[in-house]
Amino acid sequence: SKERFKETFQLVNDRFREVFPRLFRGGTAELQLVEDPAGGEPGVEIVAQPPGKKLASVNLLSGGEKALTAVSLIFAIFLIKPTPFCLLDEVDAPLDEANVGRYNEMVREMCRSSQFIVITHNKQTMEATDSLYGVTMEEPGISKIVSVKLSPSATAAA
Amino acid sequence: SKERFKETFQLVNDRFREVFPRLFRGGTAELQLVEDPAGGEPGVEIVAQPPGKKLASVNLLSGGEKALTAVSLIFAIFLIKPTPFCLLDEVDAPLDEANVGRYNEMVREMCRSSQFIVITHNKQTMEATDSLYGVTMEEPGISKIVSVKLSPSATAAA
Amino acid sequence: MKLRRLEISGFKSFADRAVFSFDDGVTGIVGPNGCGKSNLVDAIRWAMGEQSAKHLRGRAMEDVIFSGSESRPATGMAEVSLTFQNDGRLVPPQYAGFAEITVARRLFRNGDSEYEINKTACRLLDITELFLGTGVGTRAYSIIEQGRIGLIVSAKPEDRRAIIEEAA
Amino acid sequence: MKLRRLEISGFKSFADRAVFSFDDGVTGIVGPNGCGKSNLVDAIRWAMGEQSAKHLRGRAMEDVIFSGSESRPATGMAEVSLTFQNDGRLVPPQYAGFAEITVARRLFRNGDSEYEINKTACRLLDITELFLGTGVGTRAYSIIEQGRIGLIVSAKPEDRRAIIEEAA
Ligand SMILES: Nc1ncnc2c1ncn2[C@@H]1O[C@H](COP(=O)(O)OP(=O)(O)OP(=O)(O)O)[C@@H](O)[C@H]1O
Ligand SMILES: Nc1ncnc2c1ncn2[C@@H]1O[C@H](COP(=O)(O)OP(=O)(O)OP(=O)(O)O)[C@@H](O)[C@H]1O
Ligand SMILES: [Mg+2]
Ligand SMILES: [Mg+2]
Repeated sequence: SKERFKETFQLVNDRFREVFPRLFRGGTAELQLVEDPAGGEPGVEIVAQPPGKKLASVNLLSGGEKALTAVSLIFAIFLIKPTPFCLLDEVDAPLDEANVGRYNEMVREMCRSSQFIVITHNKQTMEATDSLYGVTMEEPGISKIVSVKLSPSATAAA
Repeated sequence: SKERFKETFQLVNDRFREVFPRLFRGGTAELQLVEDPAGGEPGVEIVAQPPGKKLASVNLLSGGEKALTAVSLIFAIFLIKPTPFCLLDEVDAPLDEANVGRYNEMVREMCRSSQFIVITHNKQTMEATDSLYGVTMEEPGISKIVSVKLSPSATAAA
Repeated sequence: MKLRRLEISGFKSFADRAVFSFDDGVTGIVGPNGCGKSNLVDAIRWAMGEQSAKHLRGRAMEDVIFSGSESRPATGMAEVSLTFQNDGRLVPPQYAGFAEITVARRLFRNGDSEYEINKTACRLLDITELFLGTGVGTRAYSIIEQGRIGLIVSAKPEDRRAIIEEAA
Repeated sequence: MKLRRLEISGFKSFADRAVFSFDDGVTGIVGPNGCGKSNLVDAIRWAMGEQSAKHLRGRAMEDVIFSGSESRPATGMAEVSLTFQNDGRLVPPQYAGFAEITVARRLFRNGDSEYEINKTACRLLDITELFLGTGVGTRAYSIIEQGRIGLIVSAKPEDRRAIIEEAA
């Protein structure tokens, strides 16, 4: 219903305004409702300004900035209405070291209320996990799984 | 002209058949001309089979396999008709360590006839370059460049 | 409802049966390109009722059945089952009495399908309804597929609205 | 023709003038997210005659002029120049006598544009024709932009044909 959407939109927007500067270490962002020229329900636009930069179209942002902005929105929605688990497939691929670190810190925080499953090639992200499964294909074309890490002490070896 | 396209297509296809197994350490791939249902010029399809796997739609390939297949085609075209320089922006992002290594080996080989400029977040790729420029934003919003590496001896420090 | 176990057999590159158990916290899945990591995401979506082969990178639903490798013939069936622990949160009333809820889906090469909740045969609709109530099945923001995170920024305003509506 | 130097001033995040010199071999460009690496790719494409603001991630061509930061006001002009060494290969006949070929492009905030080849004013058409002959300007396979490598696999057959036609 329209009422419930407006309510959820407000909650998500407030959360998004907090999560963005946390992942970007500054800057501001918010969601805006924009009228549908075709007369349908209003759509949602993202306005984002990384720290120190001037506000401009979200399209001019870099690949990594766009990914981190999208992650901020996803995490904001997730914080308003958590789901039992969250699957993130190589979301950290375009991020630099500092951003990967902040992304993983937030995942760690949110995993108290839900399970997070992250697929990654990134060593930093691997070190931030509680348990690690390796998927191998020793026999070509056949996937097999191996449990790689089950406790913090094993992290150093991974 | 149609003749020249057919000729170039043959050359590129032969090269593609060699480059793919080199980057994938095996497997086979080729290009196929497919009739245009609308009656226009025939289009180009990619058929690719990573080593040990069964031939299937190129859509079922993994993110990294798709990227490496595309890179094989781009490099094949490049080998047939080199351009003075080639710019690759974060092409290595979805690749695992082994594939990044083979990708960089080929870039190194091709850079004898052309200059290669690679933008990357990947440490392996950084080590494979001859010179390295760092772009920084100490003053937020203002890009500045720093020359990071100019010789192989500096690589160890990078 | 907490995801505890994923069992996969004959689904895409998982020709042989494999079992994942998930503990609380952050679980990482790693491996070389093409080894099967994203196939696990497809398996989870499929078990929750995904009906579009395109959303699973296939052309027809049959594409999810292990189609063989150079050393192995194709299998005749794909099977995925998800086991959830009932932690009292977001559990649909009719399953409130169970300590665990297991959802299973099978597809045979002849096109037949089987669906089960806690070993009892059911329809696909029962599975999708189960998840609809829990917020688990909302694909839009709880499952981010490879390469798709950037789409949120380039999406049309109405598509972004749809993602937020999933949370409403 | 070998790319030897890139000079950029007032273009996107490069508010201050910056000079890149390119040696033979592989040159790497690194830095944190958003620091300006891909903006360099945009600068090179723009200097070679790119006329579509969308292809430069902008909405209007004016978007390539440094628009200011929290600490700096916007600049009134964007300028990029590319210097090529004439190594005897692929050089259009009318420039065969020059040891170096420098192409410069300027855009002013009032909309005025300036184009130069070896310090001589020319039209945009002269620049695009220069590159057309050399194979440098072919965007389709010699410049792979961020996030676009996967598109080759998912492209329509006619688009893939177009890439090969660039080499024909
Ligand atoms: N029905 C099937 N039968 C056999 N193999 C299949 C089937 N469907 C997909 N595959 C194979 O699974 C592989 C893709 O696996 P997946 O996408 O999970 O890789 P990944 O581990 O995510 O790799 P990346 O790191 O590159 O993303 C492909 O090589 C594909 O050929
Ligand atoms: N006209 C302009 N004026 C000022 N800044 C601009 C302008 N156009 C783009 N930018 C800024 O440039 C930055 C993007 O730079 P770029 O895409 O080169 O980053 P990058 O180094 O490639 O990062 P990534 O590693 O994430 O891909 C954005 O933060 C954007 O706001
Ligand atoms: Mg994958
Ligand atoms: Mg970039």
